[in-house]
Amino acid sequence: MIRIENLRKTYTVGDIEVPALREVSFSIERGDFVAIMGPSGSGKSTLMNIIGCLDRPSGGRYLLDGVDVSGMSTNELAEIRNRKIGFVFQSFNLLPKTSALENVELPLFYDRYQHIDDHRGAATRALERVSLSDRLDHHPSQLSGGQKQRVAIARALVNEPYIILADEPTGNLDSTTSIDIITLFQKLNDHGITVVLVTHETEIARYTKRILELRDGTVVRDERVEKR
Amino acid sequence: MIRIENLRKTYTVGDIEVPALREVSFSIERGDFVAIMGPSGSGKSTLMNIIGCLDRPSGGRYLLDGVDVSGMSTNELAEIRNRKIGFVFQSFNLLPKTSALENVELPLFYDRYQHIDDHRGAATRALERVSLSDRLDHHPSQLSGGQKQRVAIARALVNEPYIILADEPTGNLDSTTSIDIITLFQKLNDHGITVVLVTHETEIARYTKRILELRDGTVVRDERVEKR
Ligand SMILES: Nc1ncnc2c1ncn2[C@@H]1O[C@H](COP(=O)(O)OP(=O)(O)OP(=O)(O)O)[C@@H](O)[C@H]1O
Ligand SMILES: Nc1ncnc2c1ncn2[C@@H]1O[C@H](COP(=O)(O)OP(=O)(O)OP(=O)(O)O)[C@@H](O)[C@H]1O
Ligand SMILES: [Mg+2]
Ligand SMILES: [Mg+2]
Repeated sequence: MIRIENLRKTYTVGDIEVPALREVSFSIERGDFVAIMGPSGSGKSTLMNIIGCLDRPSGGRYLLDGVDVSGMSTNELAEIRNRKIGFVFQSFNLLPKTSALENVELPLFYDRYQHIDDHRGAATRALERVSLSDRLDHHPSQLSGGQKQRVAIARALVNEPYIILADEPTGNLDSTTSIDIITLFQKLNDHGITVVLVTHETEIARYTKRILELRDGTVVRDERVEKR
Repeated sequence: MIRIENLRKTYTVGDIEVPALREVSFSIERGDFVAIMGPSGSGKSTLMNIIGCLDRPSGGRYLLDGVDVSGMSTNELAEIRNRKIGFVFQSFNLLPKTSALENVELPLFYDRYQHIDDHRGAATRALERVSLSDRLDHHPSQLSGGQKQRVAIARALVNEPYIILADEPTGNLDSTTSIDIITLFQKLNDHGITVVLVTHETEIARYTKRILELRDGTVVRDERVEKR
């Protein structure tokens, strides 16, 4: 369902070129549960942003369900981002002037097909799943770091996406809450949702089915996780 | 050097009161190395902000080097924040329109006594210590999550503070880089700097000398770390 072929991404800073991804190739089948690991600066978020149709590669191909993403229109990409993919950003990206509940409802307004009618109910349930029922009216500045992270997770789930892309979803969470979150992802994966998450914690990666390790913009390891 | 007595902090959201800290008491002697742990939302950042003179408590007392902080003027508090304390924020708080180097130089401009002349040199060395010499000119949006975190750490160290307060300084770092950072804090602590860091990772806490655990706004555990 996700096919990456010889992907390259180079940033330019002044007259310096920063090769963030160099010739990355792999496939992720529907229903897989992948952990992307690797050192700080190795290209994990860059790769996630391309998979999530938030950024375009400098070279190579990205095929989503057999279709080359580079050929898609802005509308088609927006459609994918809203209906197919739920994205948890490494820095949350919550709207500062709106409540946790409204932040989580937002993707539902952008869904052209409105396949969910009860926005308030769906958003409330999503926040319950991440144990934030008592923080619905708080604005991001009134939430702890880990609570903001969980609002970002709830927002990624509310539209019932086919693919969840989560960039360091437990980076600000204590071990108990982290285990709640990774267990939630496991449950969603058991129901057929494809999950790709970036983590730097081997404890968390152990809950997934496959580990893709990056180093300096290339894949250095691609292994199944033995026994879950 | 840090004395907390019956500290309370209550936030108000609409007409609801959120008791973030309830009757917290402890002391931290000069040269100690403390890890503050606890679940998401248990009050760790709230406590750090009060110790760092960034926020005032609702009740109780905070004495820094024997002086009650509540009696200090805005200028005296700013002085403490600039010269005595280096603060690493959970969400980094970097200036978006300035480079990594300029972000790290900033505290040096605010130092009234200008005890460091060579701002560029001091900032460059601070960034070298967190392995970011090749990212000096990048702006925050051109840095990975873990690189932003390390710029925030470098900025907290550049003014050679007596106390380092670090809120989840390794939350976005892979294990190798995390160990580099905690080892750097250990070295600074060996030179007499008091270090208080919030972490949710027991692996990291093991490098410290003492663990203070919060739960629901109170201290539930205060133990020395056996053997480092
Ligand atoms: N400005 C605020 N207004 C209202 N409530 C707040 C505010 N800031 C924090 N809170 C609440 O106070 C509690 C403690 O927050 P704090 O940020 O100290 O937690 P924390 O231990 O740092 O959590 P985390 O590990 O998730 O970062 C949380 O339940 C949070 O929702
Ligand atoms: N917009 C940009 N302009 C220039 N360089 C960039 C930009 N975004 C990222 N980079 C660089 O590309 C490299 C890869 O960044 P990326 O954010 O993908 O790393 P990462 O693996 O997610 O790191 P971390 O674990 O620290 O979050 C880094 O060295 C970073 O400095
Ligand atoms: Mg990243
Ligand atoms: Mg916090």
